[in-house]
Amino acid sequence: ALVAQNKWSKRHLSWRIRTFPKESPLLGRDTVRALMYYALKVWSDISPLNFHEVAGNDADIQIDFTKADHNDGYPFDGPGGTVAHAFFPGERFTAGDTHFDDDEAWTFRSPDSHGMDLFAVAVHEFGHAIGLAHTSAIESIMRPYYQGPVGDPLKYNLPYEDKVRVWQLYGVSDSVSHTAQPDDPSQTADPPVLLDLPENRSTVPPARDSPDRCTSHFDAVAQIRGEAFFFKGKYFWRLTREKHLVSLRPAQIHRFWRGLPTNLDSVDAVYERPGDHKIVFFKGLKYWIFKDNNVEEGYPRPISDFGLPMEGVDAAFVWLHNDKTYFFKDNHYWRYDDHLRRMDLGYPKDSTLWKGVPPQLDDAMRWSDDSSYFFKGKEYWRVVGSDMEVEAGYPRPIGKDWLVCT
Amino acid sequence: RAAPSLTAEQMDMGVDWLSKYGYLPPPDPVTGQLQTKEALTKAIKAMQKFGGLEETGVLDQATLGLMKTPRCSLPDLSETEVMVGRRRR
Repeated sequence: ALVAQNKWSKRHLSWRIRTFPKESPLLGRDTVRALMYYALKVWSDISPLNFHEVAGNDADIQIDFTKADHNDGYPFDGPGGTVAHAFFPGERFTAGDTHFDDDEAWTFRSPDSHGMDLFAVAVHEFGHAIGLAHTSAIESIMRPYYQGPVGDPLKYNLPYEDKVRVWQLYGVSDSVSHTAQPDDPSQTADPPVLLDLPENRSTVPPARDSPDRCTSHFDAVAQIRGEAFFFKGKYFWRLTREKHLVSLRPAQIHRFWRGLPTNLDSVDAVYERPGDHKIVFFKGLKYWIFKDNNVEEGYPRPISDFGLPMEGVDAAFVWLHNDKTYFFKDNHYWRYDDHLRRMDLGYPKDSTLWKGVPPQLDDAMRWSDDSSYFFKGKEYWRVVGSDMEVEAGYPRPIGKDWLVCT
Repeated sequence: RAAPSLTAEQMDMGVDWLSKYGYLPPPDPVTGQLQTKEALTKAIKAMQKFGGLEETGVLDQATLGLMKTPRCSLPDLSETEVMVGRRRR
């Protein structure tokens, strides 16, 4: 490794996307923002650094999509060649700034691997922005050459080489194991919490009407930012990506998901939208869209926006196999393209096409083991990979397998 | 010539690339003097080593291929090392 560059003396760094890439149906502004957020999070997860997005002109890390000569001494050269750069920390006013060549065909999880994966390049450039130089190490995101897509931003784990170099610069985050070793899956450096959940919310005593997690028939179940959320009545339980319950006591929905009606007595279905990672809540004939924990303006709106029936939905989940969103109601299901924002032709279909999955589901979700899970009553069913058939050995009890019940 | 099959254009491209990414000081802006063959060979070897190629010291097709791979604009040598190179020049 080369000699470390300058480093930031402060630990809280602001960022802002000053200019966005040229219009692309697959890479909207919210998607670009989400990718930058997750690319920065890769570094903050393993270090004492924190990144927060701001609106003004004073951001520490100004992000631009620009082209050709843009007056910083590092002109871009059209498609291919140089694709991006970032400035090391220091006294210069450009310190931390990150530029992407807008002549590149930026993509995100392109199924045919064409184009330049924006997340992969952003992780590399933000490594420079916090002080890392290029390295020749084979297992490093800081190799100078484009290495292709790195996969799901929610699952990306920095190579050990890069973690060590960041620790040398900034020390280790409180949430990171100091004994972590390469290739040891039991020693993950990633903290499990993805969404902001202040401690005081989880310590608020639940009301007398809070449900029993071991006997509940859940209203909705969702995977959000890699974690599992089980909703019942006005409450929810949260599990980390390692399936560890954050708390045995449920949290109140309206205190965490800011903007839902306080008198909302339950939700029907919840899912994290592919592409921009916004979170969609369904209740009756209405739906709400959340950016992180906060509802977007203009909601609720009618579920007819999706082309869904007027009776509501039982379940919603995104199938890893094709990145499409599936809605279930009674014994029918619909397939929706969240990237194109339209229902696919030929739906609804009979839900018995999902062999072994019962009708009138409570909800369904994808999970990080590349499986889809269907929930009804006290039981759940697993569908592996691209199969449309329940795996042998199911149903199994929800409480025992997910919620620390005996 | 670094390699028998290399064109002048490829040679220029190689030298530009090596200068751009910190392996070779750029030609002297006053005298226009180019690098010595020894300096060029050393720079090529350094680039090949950094890129995981066999260190032949010649601009062969594999080396030119790596030079055409999309990459980050920043040099591979640290700023300190680039400055040391400039001072030496």
